Amino acid sequence: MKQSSLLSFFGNV
Amino acid sequence: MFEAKLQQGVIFKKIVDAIKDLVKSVNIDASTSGLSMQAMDSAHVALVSLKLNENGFKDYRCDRPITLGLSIENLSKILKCAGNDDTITLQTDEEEPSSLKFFFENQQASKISEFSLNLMSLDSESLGIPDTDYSSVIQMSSAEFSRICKELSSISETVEIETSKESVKFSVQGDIGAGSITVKNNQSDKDVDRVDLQIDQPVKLTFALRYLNMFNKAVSLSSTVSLNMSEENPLMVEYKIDDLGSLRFYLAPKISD
Repeated sequence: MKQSSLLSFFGNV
Repeated sequence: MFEAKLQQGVIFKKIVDAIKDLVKSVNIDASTSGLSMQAMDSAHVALVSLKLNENGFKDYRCDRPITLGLSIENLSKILKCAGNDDTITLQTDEEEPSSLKFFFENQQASKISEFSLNLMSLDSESLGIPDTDYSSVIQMSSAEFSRICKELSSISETVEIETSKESVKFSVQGDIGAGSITVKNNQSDKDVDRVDLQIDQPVKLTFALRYLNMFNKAVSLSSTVSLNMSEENPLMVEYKIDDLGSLRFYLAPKISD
């Protein structure tokens, strides 16, 4: 398994 | 003018201790409604979000919104000079402050310490976190969750968390073998035994234990912790801080290659 990034779930404001 | 006085200064010390391994520098936003802060770890795997409501402070005044860019390491050095029973006051008069004043006062008002911390200008890296109706919410003893994560991290680097209507199962697989700890719904009167499961949909997600162990540094802020999960979404771990607000951690899941 690989670690996902929060950036792929939450958008930049 | 910005001034925020915390009756129990130790809470601020505990918050900083809880996040200092995860994030190095943060922007604290002060507004009329209170203080808020959001920061990610350098790998963008975990995020910490702090909200402190103005009515949780003994005194609170913020005439206009300001951003305070702080080195957590330096903040921690200054807070070490505050006693656990001291009140802590943050203060600045400037509109665009280059430093933040700290006052620590003991209960007898016989000792007052004053420090000033130089502020930094930090690029804000705020993420929009959508309001999520989590399909599995677990509320349990924060000490028990901390113990489980610590124990399992000696066997594996990751933990699979699987919920069902009746229980939550923490499973690991490592080089030495495998194992699991299952915690059942338990409506005990004692906080330490109580486990509340609100499961709309069961979930099965895998997370890095290294990060969960860092989140668990917040254990002294609250006797309970809530784990909020939805399939294919980051985990949200929340420590409620009495009348003051909450400290939340978000953790991106491990996904299949």
